[in-house]
Amino acid sequence: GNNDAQPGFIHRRLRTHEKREMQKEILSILGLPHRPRPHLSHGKYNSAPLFMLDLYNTISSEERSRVEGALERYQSMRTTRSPPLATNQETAFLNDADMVMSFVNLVEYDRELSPQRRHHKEFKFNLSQIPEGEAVTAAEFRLYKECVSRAFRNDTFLLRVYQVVKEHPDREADLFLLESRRLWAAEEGWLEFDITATSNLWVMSPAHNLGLQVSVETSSGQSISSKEAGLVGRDGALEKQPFMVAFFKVSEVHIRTAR
Amino acid sequence: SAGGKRRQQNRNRSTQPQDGSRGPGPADYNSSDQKTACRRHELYVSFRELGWQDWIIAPEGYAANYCDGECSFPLNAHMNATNHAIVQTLVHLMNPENVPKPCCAPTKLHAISVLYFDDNSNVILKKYKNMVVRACGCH
Repeated sequence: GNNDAQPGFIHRRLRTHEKREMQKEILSILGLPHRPRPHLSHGKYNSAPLFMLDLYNTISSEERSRVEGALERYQSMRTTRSPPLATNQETAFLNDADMVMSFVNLVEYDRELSPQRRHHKEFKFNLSQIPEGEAVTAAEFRLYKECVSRAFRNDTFLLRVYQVVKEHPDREADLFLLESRRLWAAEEGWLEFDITATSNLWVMSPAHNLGLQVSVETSSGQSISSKEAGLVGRDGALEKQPFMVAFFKVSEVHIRTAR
Repeated sequence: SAGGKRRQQNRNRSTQPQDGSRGPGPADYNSSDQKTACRRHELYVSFRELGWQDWIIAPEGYAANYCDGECSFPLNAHMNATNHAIVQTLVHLMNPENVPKPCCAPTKLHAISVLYFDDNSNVILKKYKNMVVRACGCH
């Protein structure tokens, strides 16, 4: 089989036992014990599935372009689509990967951190569902930044992404600075941060998966909230939600016995 | 129901006196097998039809081949997959219309990619590049 309906392949309603057989077959190929029950809000895709669908279309069109030369058509189509779109670097990661996973940010509501870190924003991802033997080849944390209000229009922001190294009940968590980036306040679009090493640590030692924190300062060193800086959180538009994506490589070839 | 009807006809036919003068034609050659002759079918499996579009994002479905009838070759103690394929090849040479080409060699399938949600609403894009089917069948 391949990804497209072959002309001439019959479209007909499956009989009940055929349905059951097909479902068993497909779940076994996907290596899934049962049919997943995702929680889709109002049936609409948010940022991560949209981004992954873009990667999927990249793969499919490359396969087809090998046969029909459709890549140019697809590229022109991409320029008309809304964000998030994979960058050339992510497309390179995709070529090497056997599997890509996006992870939903688990932090529902911003928590009041300490007065010093009041404006730090937390993000957490559950990487425990990764099948055995998969190695992270690349991982990114993606955040959408909107153009900010007039107050900061001509300013620049210093955005820092930290990995939470250790939490303490009675004092501030230990943080490890992953990246700091200077941005124009008026800048708009997706920001990608490389968290490959951090993700590998989280996969190998889930106990160390204490999430990320993001802080923003103005050029005068004033700490401001991520909302003031235009960073979209859980209360923002579905297609601009923050998420993490990881690219994996598997080593062994699976041989399936015939059923 | 068509199969049932045909089976009924066959039963009637077996009670009919055999016409000795007529040699077995292709249609009769496997008349006892007609109802179970190995046949390959093509079918488009739509995930929407399966009601799975809420968790399989892409593709929309896939083109599938499947066999029914006497396709799973009865491999018993003195018959292994290889020489059974030889037997089938001989039968195929003598009567190509009736028997699909046997195949016991591992068959590499096209690469496919599937995009789907897991239980936690994470999204997984998986490439299946090295799918090999190793079985004797009508392929």
